[in-house]
Amino acid sequence: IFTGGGLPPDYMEKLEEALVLSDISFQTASDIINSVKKDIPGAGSITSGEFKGFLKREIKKMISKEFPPLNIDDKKGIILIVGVNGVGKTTTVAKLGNFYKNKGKKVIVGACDTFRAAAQEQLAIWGERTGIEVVSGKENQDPASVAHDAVQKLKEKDFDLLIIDTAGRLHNKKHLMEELAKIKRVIMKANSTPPDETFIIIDASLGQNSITQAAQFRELVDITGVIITKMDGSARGGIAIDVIHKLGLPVRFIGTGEKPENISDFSPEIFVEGLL
Amino acid sequence: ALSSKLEKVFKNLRGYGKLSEKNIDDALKEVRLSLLEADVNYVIVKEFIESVKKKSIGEKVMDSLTPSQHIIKIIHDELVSLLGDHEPLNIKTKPPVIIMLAGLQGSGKTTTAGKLGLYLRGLKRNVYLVPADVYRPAAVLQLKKLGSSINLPVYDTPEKDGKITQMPDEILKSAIEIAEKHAYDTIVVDTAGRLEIDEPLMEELKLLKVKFSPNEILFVADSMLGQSAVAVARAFNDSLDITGVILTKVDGDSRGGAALSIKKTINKPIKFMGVGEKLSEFEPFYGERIADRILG
Ligand SMILES: Nc1nc2c(ncn2[C@@H]2O[C@H](COP(=O)(O)OP(=O)(O)OP(=O)(O)O)[C@@H](O)[C@H]2O)c(=O)[nH]1
Ligand SMILES: Nc1nc2c(ncn2[C@@H]2O[C@H](COP(=O)(O)OP(=O)(O)OP(=O)(O)O)[C@@H](O)[C@H]2O)c(=O)[nH]1
Ligand SMILES: [Mg+2]
Ligand SMILES: [Mg+2]
Repeated sequence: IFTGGGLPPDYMEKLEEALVLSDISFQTASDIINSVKKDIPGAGSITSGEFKGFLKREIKKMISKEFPPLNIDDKKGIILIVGVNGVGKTTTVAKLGNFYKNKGKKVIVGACDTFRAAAQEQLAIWGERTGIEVVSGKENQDPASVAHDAVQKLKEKDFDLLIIDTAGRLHNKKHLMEELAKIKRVIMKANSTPPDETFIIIDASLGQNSITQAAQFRELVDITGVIITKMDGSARGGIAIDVIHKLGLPVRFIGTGEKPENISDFSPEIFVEGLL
Repeated sequence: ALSSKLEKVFKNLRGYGKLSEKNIDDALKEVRLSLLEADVNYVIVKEFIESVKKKSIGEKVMDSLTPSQHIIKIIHDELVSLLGDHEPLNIKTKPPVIIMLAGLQGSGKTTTAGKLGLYLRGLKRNVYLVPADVYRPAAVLQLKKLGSSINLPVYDTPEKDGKITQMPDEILKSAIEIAEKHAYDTIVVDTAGRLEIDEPLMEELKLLKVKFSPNEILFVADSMLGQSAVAVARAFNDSLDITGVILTKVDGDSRGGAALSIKKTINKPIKFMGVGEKLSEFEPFYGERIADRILG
């Protein structure tokens, strides 16, 4: 297709390298390149700038799936936040709370990490900084009982959104995943419906294991959306493509720093520009 | 598994005599795919495959009745030798020995500080934990709680109305004075997580290095890191000339290719690995332990 084209001889290899280096899986990178090659108008020269344009279009197509809007409006909503250790759950809970508070919602937060040292205090400080009330528990209290208390407070008091933070846990730890399933069951029992949204937090600097994490968490506790944190780092977040395209999960927000305001809606346009 | 994929490549060639270079290339395509899936950096994979190819082009593999087994052995041995093994901490100098931890946000530094404390006490050291993360909410309390859970003394980083009132260099200076008074011979310093591209925060670490010449500067890296592991490790090493690496969350199920990327990029020893959230879940690193996992 490219005979006599304006593309340098090692263009395809350099392109594959660039895509993989941004944490797009090798399989998906190959699929993207092959799919663009098919769409290129016949023989004749095409410049690398033009090829890049086709590439951006192809990626944007893959990540612009139609997803239903967030399920938390016009009623008392519950968002459950889950994910492996250290990805940014607690900070994201604070950011999300602040985000919705600025949109006029009356937010309350449930501090259901009763395991890790100073987890309760970390969220309490965030609550003070953002002016959001936090329902907390005692160290080593059953996290499901803190979740229960938080749901009761949402129902009985004048709040319209509850965001629940949970302890980090690796998806291959069966007993920890069962603990999470129990937290979810308790929320369901107290609220008569499951949480409106369950977001897995994934860290942009991590590799392909994030896809395994999302798949496993979904299988064991059901996931309705993804938030990708640390997009302000040097990792390009290519993992978002497989989250949307391979797992069919929406990326709802991205985290772009350590302050409460460092959260934004996921935009396919901005993402693709930043990727290439 | 990779071994069965390689078997498949070669099984149709039995009885045709010696293997060709093309056969080796086909086998190495599978190896390349496997290493990329394991999160080994793209550029590092390229170099690794070229080195394996050189070793595979030769009679031993090409005349063999079991070429896939030979290639697997070449790859396994190459991985183990590249990954290296545990090297002891540099604690033989005049006390107080200073061990400083650094790394990206959430990699496991604070927990690892506690683990190192427990490990060093096992080596009969008199450990003092120092919380020098002045940014993260409740970071100081987190290290204090970990320290108290194993009865280790922790420097009381001063706070007022929720704000820390000393900067990291003042914290370490005061902590060293106290350590000398109480004959604590080993200080483990926890620092705030930071992006390697955050110049002011990288300067903060450089300043600590210049002022206090830590005996060990350990880069704490999440074993699940992806392609950016190379850039991150290189930047921390260029800034601080780190003395070693600690891989965390190795109890997960990620293939851990970042270990190879990091080791090959900065060539500093991977000294330990974290294998759980408990302070006891900490082991000396041996390349053999994760080579097969990276291979897949
Ligand atoms: N640069 C950057 N740092 C972030 C972002 N989100 C979180 N962090 C940092 O990542 C570190 C870990 O954040 P936490 O919120 O404690 O993560 P967690 O998932 O709750 O951790 P565990 O509860 O221990 O599993 C902290 O230093 C945060 O400030 C982000 O979007 N960008
Ligand atoms: N499963 C597992 N979890 C770990 C390991 N090491 C640390 N963690 C967990 O990872 C999360 C983050 O650990 P921290 O020690 O807070 O990480 P940090 O690097 O100090 O984070 P910042 O100070 O925000 O940069 C916590 O939930 C720890 O319990 C490990 O080896 N295995
Ligand atoms: Mg947390
Ligand atoms: Mg810390």
